[in-house]
Amino acid sequence: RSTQLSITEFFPST
Amino acid sequence: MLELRLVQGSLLKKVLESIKELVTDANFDCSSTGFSLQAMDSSHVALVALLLRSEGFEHYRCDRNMSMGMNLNNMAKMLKCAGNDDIITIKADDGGDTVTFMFESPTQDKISDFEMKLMDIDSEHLGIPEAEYHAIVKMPSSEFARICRDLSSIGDTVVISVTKEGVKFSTKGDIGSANIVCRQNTSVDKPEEATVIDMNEPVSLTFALRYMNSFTKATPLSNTVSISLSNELPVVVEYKIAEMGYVRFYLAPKIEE
Repeated sequence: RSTQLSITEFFPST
Repeated sequence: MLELRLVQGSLLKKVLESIKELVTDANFDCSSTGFSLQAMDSSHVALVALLLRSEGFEHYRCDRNMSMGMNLNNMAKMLKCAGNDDIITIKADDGGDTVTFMFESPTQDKISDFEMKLMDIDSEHLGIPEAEYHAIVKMPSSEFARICRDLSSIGDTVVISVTKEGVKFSTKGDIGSANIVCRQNTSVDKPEEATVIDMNEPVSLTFALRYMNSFTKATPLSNTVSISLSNELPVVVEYKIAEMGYVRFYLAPKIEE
């Protein structure tokens, strides 16, 4: 029921 | 040519111990600013950012920017061979495929060098935006480690909630549930024993305890830890490295579907 978000959803690739 | 001499070599040993569980291979970047690293764990849930500023080294020579790919387990194996009081020097040639760690005992009567093979690592560099956090909690790092360890014997996730009452760490598992509330206490004898809560807005977020526990491997680096929280943003767990920089761990939250 709970989903683990990914760090890449928050921080853009440079 | 790169040559970095760190009198307090134990700091580098502690840094490696704090990140090697989370990250297997990483590029260390060397520039005039300092010696740094940014890497994600293999599942891209957590990110570690390390900075050791050039001013913190007794001697810092970095002729041009260099990125050195290292297996952190292997690097930790080599650094374990340095004594806690040893001076550590990191040396590398431009374009070379090895790095040398030189260890000098404080009395200069034992000098060792360990050469490690570098590796090519394709790593994504992420831009970490400046953020205003809803709440920043500063507390003794040993207390935070204790809380994460205790809660992980009950559940897999921790809900961290900050209100004007304090910071609450909660978990639930098959055997039951647990809540630990820490209130602001700035009247302690030593500043490093204080819990300071700087809150603009109440915030509540859920995180995997497995990662939090891994971050607490950095406890020997600093007496205090700061936890920065904003709704819908990764938490930042920061350990300052005396006079040199920091290790910051970013962890993406879990959300209810």
